[in-house]
Amino acid sequence: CRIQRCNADYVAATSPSHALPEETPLDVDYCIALRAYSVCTRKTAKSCRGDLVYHSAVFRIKELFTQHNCSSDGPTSSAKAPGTPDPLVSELCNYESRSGFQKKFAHCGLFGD
Amino acid sequence: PHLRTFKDEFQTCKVEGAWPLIDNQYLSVQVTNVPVVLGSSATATSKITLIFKSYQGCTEQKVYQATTEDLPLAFSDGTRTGGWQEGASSLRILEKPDAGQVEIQADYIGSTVIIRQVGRYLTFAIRVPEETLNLSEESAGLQLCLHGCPKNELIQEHRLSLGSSSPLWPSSRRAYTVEMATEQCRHILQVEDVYFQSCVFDLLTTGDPEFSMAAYGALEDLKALYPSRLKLQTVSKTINVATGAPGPG
Repeated sequence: CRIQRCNADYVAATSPSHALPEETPLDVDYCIALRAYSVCTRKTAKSCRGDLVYHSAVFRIKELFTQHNCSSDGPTSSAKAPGTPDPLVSELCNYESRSGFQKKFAHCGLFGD
Repeated sequence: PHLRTFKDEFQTCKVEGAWPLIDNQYLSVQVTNVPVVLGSSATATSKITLIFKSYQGCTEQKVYQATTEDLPLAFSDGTRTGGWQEGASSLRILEKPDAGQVEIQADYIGSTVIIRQVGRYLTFAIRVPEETLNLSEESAGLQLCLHGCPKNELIQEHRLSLGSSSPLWPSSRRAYTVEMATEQCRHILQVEDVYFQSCVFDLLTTGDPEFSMAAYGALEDLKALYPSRLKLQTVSKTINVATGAPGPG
C-alpha cells in the first residue's frame, strides 16, 4: 500500500512553498492537486484494502471536493512542459502498464457484405 | 457483413439498419448497414459511431463518426485527442499512411480501433482487454461483437451452397461466376479460410471487384491488432467453394 506517497505528493503540491511568498494557491490549482490525490488513492485501492490511513484519505478527499467546490472531472496536473506527463497519471491512463503485460485481449471485426 | 466476434465466432449477417457492436461502461460502438444490391438481403456498413465514455483522470467523453462520405481524422468536436495531457494523450486518432484508414488508440482501456473505407463501405476492427468485457454475462444486452448476430439475422447460405443457385446472387444479375470470384480472391488471399470465403461471397453478392479488398483489409487489421489470433483463422472444415463440398481439411 502506497497511500503515504499519495499523501506526501498531495501535501507537497498544496504546501505554501510551491507558491510565491504572498501568493494564495488558486482554487483551480487546489482542485488539480485534489484530483491528482484522488487518482493516486484509486490507484492504490486494491493493495490498500483495509488500511485505515487509506480509508481516511478517501473519506477526507470526498469532503475536500465538496468544501472547495471542485469537480471530479478535469486536469490532474499543471505547470508542466507540453508532452511531459505526470508519471502517476500516465500509469493510470495506460492500461498495459497498469495491469501488467499478461492480460488477455479479444478481437472483433466487421467487414464486407 | 461478416462478423468475427470476441469469442472468435465467424458469422455473416443481414443486420440491416442500426445495430450495437459494443456497449459497455467504457465504449459504445454502433454501425448502420444498408442493402448493397436490390433484391438481396446482404448489407454492408455505411456508418460507424464510437463513443469513448468519460474516464476520470484520463479522458472526457469523445465521439467519433465515420460515414461512407467521410472518414474523418478527428473526433466530432474537431479534436484528435482526448484527455488533458498535451502530447501524451491516452486517447488519440492516428493518421495512417494508407488513405482510407483511421486508427484510434485508447491506451487507458488498452484498446485499439481500425476503421477502413473499402469501396463504398466501411470496415471495423477492435482489440480490447478481455477483462473489460463481460464475456460470460448473458444479460449484457444486444452487442454483436459479444454475442454475435441474432439467429434470424444470420446468413448461412454462403457456407453451405456456394456452388448452387442462390437467391443471394441470382444468375441473371451475376457479374462474377463462382470460379471467377474464387480466382480473384486467390490472387489476394493466400489461405482458403473464412476470410477467403467471405471474399468470394462479397464478389458474388455485389459484383464489385473493390469488395475483394474488404476481407484482405480485415485480415491485415487482425495481423496488426492481434497477431497471435492468426493461427485460429484457418478453419478445420474448409468448404471447397467451387463445388460446395467439404474440403480435405
